[in-house]
Amino acid sequence: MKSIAIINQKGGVGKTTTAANLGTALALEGRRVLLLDLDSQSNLSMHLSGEAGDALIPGERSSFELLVDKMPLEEGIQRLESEGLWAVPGSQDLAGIEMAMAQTIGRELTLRDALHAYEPDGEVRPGFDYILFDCPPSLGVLSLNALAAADYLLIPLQTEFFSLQGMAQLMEVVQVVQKRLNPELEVLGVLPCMVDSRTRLAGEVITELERHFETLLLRARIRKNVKLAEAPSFGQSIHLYAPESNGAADYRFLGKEILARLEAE
Amino acid sequence: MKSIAIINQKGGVGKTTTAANLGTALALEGRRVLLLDLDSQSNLSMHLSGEAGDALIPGERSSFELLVDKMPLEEGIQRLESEGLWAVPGSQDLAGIEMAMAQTIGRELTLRDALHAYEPDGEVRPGFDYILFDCPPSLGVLSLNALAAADYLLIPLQTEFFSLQGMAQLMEVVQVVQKRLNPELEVLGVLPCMVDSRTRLAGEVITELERHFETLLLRARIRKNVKLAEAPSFGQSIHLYAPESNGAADYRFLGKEILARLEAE
Ligand SMILES: Nc1ncnc2c1ncn2[C@@H]1O[C@H](COP(=O)(O)OP(=O)(O)OP(=O)(O)O)[C@@H](O)[C@H]1O
Ligand SMILES: Nc1ncnc2c1ncn2[C@@H]1O[C@H](COP(=O)(O)OP(=O)(O)OP(=O)(O)O)[C@@H](O)[C@H]1O
Ligand SMILES: [Mg+2]
Ligand SMILES: [Mg+2]
Repeated sequence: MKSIAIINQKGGVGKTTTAANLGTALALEGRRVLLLDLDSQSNLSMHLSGEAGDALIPGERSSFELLVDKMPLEEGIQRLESEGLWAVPGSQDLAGIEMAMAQTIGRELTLRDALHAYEPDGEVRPGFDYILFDCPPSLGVLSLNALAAADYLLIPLQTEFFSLQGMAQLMEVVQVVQKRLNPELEVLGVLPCMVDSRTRLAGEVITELERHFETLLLRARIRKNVKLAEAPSFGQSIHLYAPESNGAADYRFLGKEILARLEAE
Repeated sequence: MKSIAIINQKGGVGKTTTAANLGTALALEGRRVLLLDLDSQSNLSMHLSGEAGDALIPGERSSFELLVDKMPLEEGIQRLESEGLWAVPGSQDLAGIEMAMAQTIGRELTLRDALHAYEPDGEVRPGFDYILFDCPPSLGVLSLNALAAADYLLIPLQTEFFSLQGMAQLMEVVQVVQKRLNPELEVLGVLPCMVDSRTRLAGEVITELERHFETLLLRARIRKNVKLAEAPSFGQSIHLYAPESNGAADYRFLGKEILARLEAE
């Protein structure tokens, strides 16, 4: 099983859109995928809720209970039949997680331990090939838990000025996590999102990215595509909502690129 | 003096762009404006740094010291001659503010007290007509400090599905703040940002906004305009970078609308 943390502390760069549509793209390739919504806004849960506006299934069993109440992972897992994958929903309670875990010893390692304790049995507890973590726009305890638990880090990045600026700070944090909490953590790559090839700005930012992060840049590019912004209001992934769109094609390409990278090793 | 908190826990909706360009629009109308950067990414400081990439002036005197080290406000204020206003920069240290203030009694009222302690003398300590707070994409201790200290709340909102979803949560928090911390807090309004009138989605979201938040919707609309995304890489407001652009016109209109609302009272 391989886990991928999807992180960028800059807001609105395409983290949730990537978690939802990469997850479902991997499921379309026949992989068994679990999505973990670690954001108090629960956008990932809404994105794939089937009914616009209803979170996955609200209630007591979310990633908050997993981290704070030591709920076993299998109690939070819900099957999303229409998208062919599984998910643990987020919760508004996550907004108070910093205080809730302030006194927890080794608090950044809670998620890692919860995942280690999960023993798939192929029936009640399905085995997964991939787990994706959708994170909030910050480098607080939730993103740190995801970095400490993950095998890989995927960094969605909007091709605009502020997104580029935050990369240095993110890389600093990654190095500390690799040293102290998770030596196995590997940076899978940087994914340019919402790329609008008509603007000069996007081209300039990609040139900057190639200069500073050459080896990290994935080949995939997610083009700006209004269908990607519409899909969440129908509670569907792009592959269900608009399978012929650029958005669906770009995320399928990303899925294949990641499988080629991670399964060829 | 009137203070305006610019808040939306959804990421990437235009908070920093609004703080920078509304602030400078008010300065162009002859008002004395102070900007407070409460975000650990310090995007507001970068946006108006004059030199692309250099934060306002990095160093020990930021909003972190104001909140945690009881630094007097006047020690953090820097003059931005080219934009005709004053600003207190942000700092990466703000990322650790939740823990730093975990044991502080009445921690959400720290900013209010720091502003109350400031006594303008017209020379060393300028008097301000407006103070704008740029906040991170969360409803944690920084945004709560801004809500507790502010006279008004301005909510930038991207005309997309996830932005609409977060409004209910934000309004819940506002009601608690009004009851417990700041009965004077008034919602100035919701500001549609990055409006792309070509897409059906934007129209649908505005219709939803009008249905749910009719009285709160400002008349101003900030259209999608690539000049607004380019300006930060030159360290300038839109009014300096591209004064003839739609972006500059929309923020000047917003400035006039807010002055008419707040100064007619
Ligand atoms: N390639 C794209 N083309 C068009 N719209 C997109 C694209 N990717 C994402 N969006 C839209 O842009 C907005 C921001 O995306 P998203 O919510 O996935 O970002 P995020 O990084 O998860 O935000 P947050 O920081 O708040 O968690 C959403 O409204 C989404 O529908
Ligand atoms: N009206 C607009 N037209 C085009 N681009 C815009 C507009 N407003 C903002 N942008 C760009 O969109 C991105 C997000 O805006 P901004 O950083 O101001 O949002 P934010 O809410 O402050 O984000 P965060 O949640 O990370 O603090 C930036 O790259 C900005 O330059
Ligand atoms: Mg998100
Ligand atoms: Mg911002």
